[in-house]
Amino acid sequence: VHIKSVELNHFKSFGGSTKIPLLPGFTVVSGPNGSGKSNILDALLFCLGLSGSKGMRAERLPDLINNKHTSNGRVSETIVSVTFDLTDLADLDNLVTKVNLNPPEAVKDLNENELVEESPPNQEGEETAAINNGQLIAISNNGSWEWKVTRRLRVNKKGNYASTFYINGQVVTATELHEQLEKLRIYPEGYNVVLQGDVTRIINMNTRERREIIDELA
Amino acid sequence: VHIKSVELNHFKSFGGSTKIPLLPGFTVVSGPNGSGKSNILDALLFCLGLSGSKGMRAERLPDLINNKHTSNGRVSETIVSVTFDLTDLADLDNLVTKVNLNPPEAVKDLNENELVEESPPNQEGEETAAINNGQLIAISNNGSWEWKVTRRLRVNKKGNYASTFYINGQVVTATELHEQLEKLRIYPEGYNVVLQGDVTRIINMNTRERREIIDELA
Amino acid sequence: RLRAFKEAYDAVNQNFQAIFAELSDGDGHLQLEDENDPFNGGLNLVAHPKGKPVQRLSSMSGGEKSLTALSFIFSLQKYRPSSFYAFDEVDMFLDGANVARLSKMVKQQAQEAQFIVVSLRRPMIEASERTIGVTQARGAHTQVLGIKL
Amino acid sequence: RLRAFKEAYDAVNQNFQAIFAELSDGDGHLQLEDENDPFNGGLNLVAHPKGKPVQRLSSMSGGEKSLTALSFIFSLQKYRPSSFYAFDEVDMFLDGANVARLSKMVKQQAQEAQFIVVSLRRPMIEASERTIGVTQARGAHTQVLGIKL
Ligand SMILES: Nc1ncnc2c1ncn2[C@@H]1O[C@H](COP(=O)(O)OP(=O)(O)OP(=O)(O)O)[C@@H](O)[C@H]1O
Ligand SMILES: Nc1ncnc2c1ncn2[C@@H]1O[C@H](COP(=O)(O)OP(=O)(O)OP(=O)(O)O)[C@@H](O)[C@H]1O
Ligand SMILES: [Mg+2]
Ligand SMILES: [Mg+2]
Repeated sequence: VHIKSVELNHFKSFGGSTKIPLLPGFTVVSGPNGSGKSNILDALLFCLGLSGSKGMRAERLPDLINNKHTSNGRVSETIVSVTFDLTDLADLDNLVTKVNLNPPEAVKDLNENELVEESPPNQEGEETAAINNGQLIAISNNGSWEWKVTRRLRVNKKGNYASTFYINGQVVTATELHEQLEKLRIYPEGYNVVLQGDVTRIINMNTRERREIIDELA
Repeated sequence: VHIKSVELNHFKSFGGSTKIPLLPGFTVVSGPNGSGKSNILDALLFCLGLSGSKGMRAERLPDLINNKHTSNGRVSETIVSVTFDLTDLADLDNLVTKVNLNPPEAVKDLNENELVEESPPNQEGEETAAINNGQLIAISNNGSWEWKVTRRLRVNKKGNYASTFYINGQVVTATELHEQLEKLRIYPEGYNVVLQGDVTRIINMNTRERREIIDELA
Repeated sequence: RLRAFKEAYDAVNQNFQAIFAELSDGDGHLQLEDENDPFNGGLNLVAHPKGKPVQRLSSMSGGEKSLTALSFIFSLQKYRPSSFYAFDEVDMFLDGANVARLSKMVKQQAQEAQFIVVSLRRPMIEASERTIGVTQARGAHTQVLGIKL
Repeated sequence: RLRAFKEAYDAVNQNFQAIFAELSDGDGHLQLEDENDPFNGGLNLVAHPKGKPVQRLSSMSGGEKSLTALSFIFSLQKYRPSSFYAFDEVDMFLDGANVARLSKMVKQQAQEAQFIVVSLRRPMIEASERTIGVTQARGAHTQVLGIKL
């Protein structure tokens, strides 16, 4: 199991639509100070619902929308999608319902014009439901089984905002998403994403806080 | 004005007697993690009385003594000397009394065997007093005018400790030392020594603490 | 609750000893302030980098502290392995030799899980399988470069 | 008290603007929370790195924050210049280009005062006039090497 790609639309310092393909194994992300490296990790946390706004260095969620894209009186939004490749998932057949969609692009890309507020964007039939009896639904694509999580944050004219999670284009709640993520061993309090400054935070923590980390794990 | 040398005796990770000569201009200190780089800066802070034990990463002052040198039932001590070259000090003639000692080594090196508790180690005559009517006393050495500060920390058998400051081998109080250091524009709350982690501390400070830095300067 | 904690603690402690030895070839272990009633106290990271006496985190150097903290993070991850890991400049306090040691460990672990590591340090970039470049020209959006798949 | 504060604040603010522009070729300034009664509020560091909108310290990247904090430290030092300065790994968050820019600034200031800079980064070592090596073999004391005067 690995992340196959991250797509960012107007997320922090990213513009229109940027797709970052990823491979299994060891990838380094490098570049000058302030160029947007940490923003990619923030996008992962945002999309998978692994952290609140503070953990993404934003005072409020709307601060995550690219500031060239936000302006008063207009609706603005940011969309981030993370596609997983589940082909080598241990116990694939028990955990996953495999669905062959022809053609594969039937999972609509959630670009800003086509998203309908809160209703599942893909009406073509039940087979692309988000979840099947608690199982993940993987969509075939060139021989691999893919699972796509999307999160959209929308701010309306009056400045109110709402965020929605989708699996393979279908609306889900945050709780449903987390239940599915646990099958891939991705947990909100897991230490699999170590942010800039976490090492210093652990060093400066008092002994009680450090012990509480193990409590959470138990 | 610049620091000409730092001498460390049993200070933190340093052993017997290490003399580090320094030149004016731009010097880099480099080496592996844990090798003792930050300890050199701690030695400067210790000797000049610019920081408490916390600022030198020690719980109590006796923790500054090399732990191979401390043992119960024995007197142990650490001595650090910082020698300044005052030759190019602006307004030298008004701020400094120049003293020619022959031979120059008359300023006793404060090694551990010769230091007498609390009495000035150099009895040869008043001209090597620590301070002359508020002026610094500089000792000639090969054509340059030197000023030497020393601090000794001694722990007795029962574990009690006392620290003593010296200028050119003469006992002075911490206040007298700081008055003299101000003539060289070296202040305890000045930002001329930036420790490992100070940059992060400034970033994470609240706005009120940051403003208080300017209060202190004013 | 106590049993669950003890089980997690013992496993993480074992992981920590193995990982710290690999990262800094010294000895380290976890230490509870109150062995009998862990919830009554906190947790210390005790380590002695090679050839030095045992010391608490507070008296170590910047680099030694960060190697100890990193070993602790990795030992938590080993207890609950995941399918992907993302690290953001965890190597910034380390000298060249320690960055190389850390990158070797990541390379080895990357055979079982995906690692995405943000780093500015040369030994880390050299040990990786591929590098994604990120840049932002004046006033423009972030561009992602060099993704040769 | 207010007059003395204002005088120090105005001078440090001017220093900050000049130094930040040199270190990151953007614009920055200090901002009091309460202009009329400074003691009633705190102090913000506001900066816009080249080509970006004005931002508070909290929304900058790790490297941008540390350049801003460094500029602030240097502007305090400029208000009360001293005969020597000692820096301990202040360049750890910076990328290679920013380390080079910082080292150029230190090299220039080192004509007027003594600078002792602890660093592991290559551009800083290369810009200095001389390097003192420090090492500690297993179980031994710290050794200081390579002092060619
Ligand atoms: N909503 C937003 N709109 C536009 N730009 C933003 C937004 N939020 C953050 N940014 C910008 O993104 C940049 C930070 O990017 P990021 O933190 O990813 O940098 P980085 O590559 O990790 O740098 P470093 O190496 O210094 O850690 C900042 O300059 C910040 O101004
Ligand atoms: N009293 C003492 N006796 C002996 N060793 C000590 C004493 N106090 C501290 N040390 C040792 O000194 C070492 C730390 O040195 P220092 O902090 O100067 O390292 P450093 O070179 O700055 O490393 P880094 O690059 O990681 O910051 C530690 O390993 C610590 O154990
Ligand atoms: Mg970053
Ligand atoms: Mg150090």
